[in-house]
Amino acid sequence: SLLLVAEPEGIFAMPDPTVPESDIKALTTLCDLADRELVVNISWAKHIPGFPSLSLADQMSLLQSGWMEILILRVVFRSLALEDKLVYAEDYIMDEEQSKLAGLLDLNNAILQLVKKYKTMGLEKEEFVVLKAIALANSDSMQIEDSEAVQRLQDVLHGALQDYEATRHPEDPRRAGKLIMTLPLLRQTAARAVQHFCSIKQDGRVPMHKLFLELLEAKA
Amino acid sequence: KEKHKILHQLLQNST
Repeated sequence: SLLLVAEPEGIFAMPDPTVPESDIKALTTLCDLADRELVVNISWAKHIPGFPSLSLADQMSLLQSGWMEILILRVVFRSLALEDKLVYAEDYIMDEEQSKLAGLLDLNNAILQLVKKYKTMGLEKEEFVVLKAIALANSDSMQIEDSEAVQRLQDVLHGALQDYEATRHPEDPRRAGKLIMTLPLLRQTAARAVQHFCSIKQDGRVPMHKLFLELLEAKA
Repeated sequence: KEKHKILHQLLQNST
């Protein structure tokens, strides 16, 4: 219940209507969107029960490892109702053609593979919010100071998922496990995304805001 | 941690 309440509102990309469509415009829009979403996601993390009790250093480490997984999982959940399209924002939906134009076809296809998995399972909002918190708590940072505290956070979130499934999906005792088993693909896809945006950053043709840059650099 | 100033600040803000 706390995670459902903490879930952020939808976000708008607001691409500049005066700029003609191009790969640079699309990437600039996405990087700006990501920067604003990251601010929202950091406030969200503070509402995960147990997260604020971690040391500031451990909170930072988990976010530095898991931020892209959180961004992608949100895009994936928003895209569940559509076919072969990614809802990066309520006003920014990318189809195959737009993905090609932005040079994001491979990355977006990888994200669509996640969408397909969750569609098949019928992922519910309750499951999505817990899974997102688990992705953060389980982001495998190498810099954790108090790994027992992080383990306790993982256990609480894992317990919440198991309790939910036991109540809502008693017909499928393996549903919680199935959801957890989607996380490797999320990790893999996020790593691809980070790699892609790191090379865009090195090109230097797309303006990026400071928080997005700071977190990309944490991954470099 | 000096490198991660913005993340640090955002986590310290109360909201």
